[in-house]
Amino acid sequence: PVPDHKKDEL
Amino acid sequence: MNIFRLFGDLSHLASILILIHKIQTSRSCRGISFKTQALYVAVFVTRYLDLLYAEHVSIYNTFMKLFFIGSSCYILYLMKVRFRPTQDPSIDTFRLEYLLGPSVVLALIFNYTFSFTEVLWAFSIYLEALAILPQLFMLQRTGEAEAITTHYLAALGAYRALYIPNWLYRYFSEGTVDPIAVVAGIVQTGLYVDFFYIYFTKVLRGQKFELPA
Repeated sequence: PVPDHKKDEL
Repeated sequence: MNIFRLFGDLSHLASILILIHKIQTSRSCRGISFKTQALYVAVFVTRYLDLLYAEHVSIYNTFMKLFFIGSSCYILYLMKVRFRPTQDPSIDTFRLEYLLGPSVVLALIFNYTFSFTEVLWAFSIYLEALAILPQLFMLQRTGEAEAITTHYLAALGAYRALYIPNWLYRYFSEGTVDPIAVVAGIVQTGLYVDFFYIYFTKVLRGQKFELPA
């Protein structure tokens, strides 16, 4: 599963 | 957002501005690896094209992504067009296949979901971890660097180093871990250890950046 917090990191 | 990530991102931003400043004021891209810069374009484009399809995160996030894509392309323009005669491919000899190949393979094996966008994201993470190698290799070959080039590398390394306390902070405050980013990030930061040693013991004491013979 994709960690949902990862998309906010650059 | 925590202060480690904020200062990490600002350090990343600063490193790019330092590099552009160096190229424009000296009117030369001597000492800068074109291969490393080209790899950063690949990293940013493959990771940040999610602007086109992923849901909106924040204005900060969008601005930074656009800045990193735009500025890295601008640096390639400066190196290949504007100051082309000052760029010397004969000392920029690291083989790109050694970095692209493993990044593709790792991305196909270690990803969060076997989908086009997630494999692309993982590829960009692995490639970013390795992208500095042509630059460090070039530094090793020439054995010395202009002070401003070392400030660029120090800011870039600081950005990576600051992401580590950011992940620790997020682990304790949110209970989240992003194993792909963390492992690649630790490897990436590790590549700077030798550089930082010389930067702190020489450059910050006013001496020239020179590698021991």
